[in-house]
Amino acid sequence: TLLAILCTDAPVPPPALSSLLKIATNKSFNCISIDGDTSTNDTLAILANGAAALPSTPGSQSQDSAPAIPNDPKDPDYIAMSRVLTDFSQRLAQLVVRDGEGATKFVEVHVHHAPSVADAKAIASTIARSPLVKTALYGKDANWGRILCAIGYTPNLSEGAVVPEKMTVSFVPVDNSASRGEGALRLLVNGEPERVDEERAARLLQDEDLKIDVSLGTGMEEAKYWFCDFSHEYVTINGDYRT
Amino acid sequence: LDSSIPESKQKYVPTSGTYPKGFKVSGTHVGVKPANTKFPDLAFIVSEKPCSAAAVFTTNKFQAAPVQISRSMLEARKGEGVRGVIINSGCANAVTGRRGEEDALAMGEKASSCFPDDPDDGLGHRSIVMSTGVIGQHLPINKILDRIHQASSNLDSSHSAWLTTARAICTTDTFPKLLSTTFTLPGSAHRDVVYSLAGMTKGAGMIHPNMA
Repeated sequence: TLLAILCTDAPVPPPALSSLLKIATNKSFNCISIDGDTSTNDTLAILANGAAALPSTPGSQSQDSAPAIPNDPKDPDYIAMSRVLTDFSQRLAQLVVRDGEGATKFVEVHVHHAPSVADAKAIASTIARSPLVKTALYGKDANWGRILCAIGYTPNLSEGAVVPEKMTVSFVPVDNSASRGEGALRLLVNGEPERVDEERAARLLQDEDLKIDVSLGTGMEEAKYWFCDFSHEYVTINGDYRT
Repeated sequence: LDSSIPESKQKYVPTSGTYPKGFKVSGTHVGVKPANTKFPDLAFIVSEKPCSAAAVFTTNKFQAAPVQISRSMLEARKGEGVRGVIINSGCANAVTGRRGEEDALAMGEKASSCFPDDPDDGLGHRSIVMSTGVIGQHLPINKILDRIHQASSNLDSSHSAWLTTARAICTTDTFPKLLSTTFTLPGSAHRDVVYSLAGMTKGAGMIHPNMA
């Protein structure tokens, strides 16, 4: 089960708070997967009490409350608050993935050049849930075939979202990777498999953190998802957990 | 608490934080699971004054009792006048029928009774309720209710209190997940104000959220 509680002393009335939370959730906690199971109890709540007061003016003892943030997606304060809340929620959600039961890897999958955000998110979600992708990552296997397989069976995509001849898939080292200087490891380019340097792939897959980059080549939209690998330990933990 | 956290995860646990004004939190030991004899498993997060609140919930068709009770409370109050969040770990209070709903409501009401100065506006309790743990078991509700006033007495705004509270919501998690930050807003009315945002989360398995 996922539970999360956010608290801020910014003055955000309920309508704005609700819409800001939905935006943040759809780009953070709704974009993570450990084992593909959706709990009966998942809840993310946010409280905003407006207690951060305006600084008192010279000669004044009182501290006034700041005015409320309007529920207006074009308002600069709303936009800034949305960015803060979304970034913060992503960092918090990523901590959950890092603590996935038995996880040894933290993976970001970035699907881009998709016809719609929904298409990109659906594909990222399917990759993140695939047991065979997840076990390949645990086994440090650059098995792009399993990634393509997951992309190919993603349900409810728009017409023309996936065109095999336009697909490019790469593994990308993270900023602190020893492999960073070697750049992205291209696995498939415009539907054609690349000759993979197995030693390089093995070095890259030693890292705890990894990025999978998927270009559909069929549009301009994108989505990110964060997930972990699937290990023996996951089975051990959940084989012992009793209802 | 730190001794139970794997060395590889220590780097994700903050040693300090900047927390929002007007909030106090506590983590208290109840022993929801009889085997838990020392770790906090009741978290209480409180705004010193009634505040705005919003939430998103699982879209699983089997919605646990605390999900239903919390959604009802927020709808009744239209997200206004909320005082806090009460959470137990160790038992999810899910698929527990009418008794489960009564237990979740009792948690919300008991938590709200810690603030007797709040006016009775006829809208019921003012607390979001959450539970996490095994499915299909009833809460040891009396043990929980008996500790809520102690949880209220333990409320504090220190980093240590926030960390203990984050620990109290954990189940199979190996470390408490807590973050805080400060930010400013560009509008002229807000330009000189430094705001704070804090968050805690839990989850290690049964994780593929789709909340709305």
